[in-house]
Amino acid sequence: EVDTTDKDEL
Amino acid sequence: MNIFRLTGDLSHLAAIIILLLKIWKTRSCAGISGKSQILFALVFTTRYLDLFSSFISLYNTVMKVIYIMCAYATVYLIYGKFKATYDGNHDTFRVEFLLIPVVLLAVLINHAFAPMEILWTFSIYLESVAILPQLFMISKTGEAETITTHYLFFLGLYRTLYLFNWIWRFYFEGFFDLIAVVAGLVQTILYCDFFYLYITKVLKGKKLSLPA
Repeated sequence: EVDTTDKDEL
Repeated sequence: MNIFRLTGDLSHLAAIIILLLKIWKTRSCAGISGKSQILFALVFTTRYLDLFSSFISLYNTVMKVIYIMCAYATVYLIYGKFKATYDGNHDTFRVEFLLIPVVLLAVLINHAFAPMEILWTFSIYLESVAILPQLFMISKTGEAETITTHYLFFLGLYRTLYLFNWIWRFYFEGFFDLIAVVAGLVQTILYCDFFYLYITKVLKGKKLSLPA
């Protein structure tokens, strides 16, 4: 399950 | 944050700065594909729109802003300040062959059918192939300046380190993003041929030139 709000990576 | 992620980001930063310094110091962008640089500027622009919608960390914000600013500075140097040295005759890759499939793929295969998410997905897919105009240009001219090869090495190393970051995150955080991983794999594979030439030639002090 991917949390699409997790945009920590560059 | 793990060591692979951090060194990946720093490798990415190193690549961007090497390219900017090369152009600035030599007052020339000869051998650099302006098309690839426009694509990278587009990648950062579409991916980092969340700068306006969410705050993740100071590190995250600062790095995103630096990447975006450097990308546009590079494009400006190539198409503005040092336009006379831009080798457009050899920068003939048809970018629509990349953009059209990437747009379609981003619309069809994404985590959520929402504008921001589709733009993020577009940027991930586009980044994986954005270097192709540059590699095409090198294959056309048959050579690259050594400083350009250092740029390419760090740019390729960055996504390779991210692959290790994703393996780490899968094992220790249970995190797995199929879109990023598949695109990252494609991106890394595109650099493999170059990595081979870089290690066997450039690191031994020879200029990168391809057999005619």
